[in-house]
Amino acid sequence: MLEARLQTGALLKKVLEAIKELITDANFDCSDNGIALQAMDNSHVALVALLLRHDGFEPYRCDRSLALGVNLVSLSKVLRCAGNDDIITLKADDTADVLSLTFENTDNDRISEYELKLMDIDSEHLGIPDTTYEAVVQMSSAEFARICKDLQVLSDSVQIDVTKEGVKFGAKGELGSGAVTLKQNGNVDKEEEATLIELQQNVSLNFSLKYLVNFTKATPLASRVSLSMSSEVPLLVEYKMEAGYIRYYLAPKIGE
Amino acid sequence: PMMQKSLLSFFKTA
Repeated sequence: MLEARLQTGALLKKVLEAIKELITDANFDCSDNGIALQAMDNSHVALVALLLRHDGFEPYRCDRSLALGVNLVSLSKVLRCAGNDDIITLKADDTADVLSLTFENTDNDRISEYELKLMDIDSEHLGIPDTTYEAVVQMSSAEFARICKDLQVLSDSVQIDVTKEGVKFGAKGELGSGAVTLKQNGNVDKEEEATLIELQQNVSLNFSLKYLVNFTKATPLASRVSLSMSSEVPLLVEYKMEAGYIRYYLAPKIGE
Repeated sequence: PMMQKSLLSFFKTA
């Protein structure tokens, strides 16, 4: 059985907001390592990989591996019934036909209990090869969200060029073109806002902005984001949390 | 014109 108590329930609410528009149904794979999820969007262009490590919960107990098949829209609706400061406890027994959720307020004088019906989900688990990326950009997650949203005004795709000087996001469309360049600036006073680049080789890649904008729904989870790129392989966008991560992979657009 | 690739051409079903 699974029992996982999350002191900051808001984290789970934010995680659901970050994935529910990309994927509809997914298995939460529970093991002694923690709770993991891997799922592709319907068009097989993007993939979400989530890990909530066991040490982010207190207590965390999972004596046998369980796959909890969840409709994410339903789960996010139930999670909206939890207060932002509530402690959330997830429970499931080995039959895994319902997920029990308990929300306790901080004064511990209001306890709400919900049960969500689970489903059998046949999910394709993808093997993601270990990749040494040619370029890794670490930057402010809020800045990345702003750039994606701004450039979406011009086009449905963005060209990302990384050199040792900086990273340039460019878009061209019917109404014109636009570009935002962030220079590498490791010395800025505010560490959170620094743009840092690790580069083996310059890269220039094109991606759908619709998906990138969708990924930025994870912005409330982390102040930093990393973009890992190599020529003609999927982009990895990672938001690191205190005890886990949310990773998005996006297949590139390639010239015909 | 750019063509959107599928993830399945990069990642194998495990």
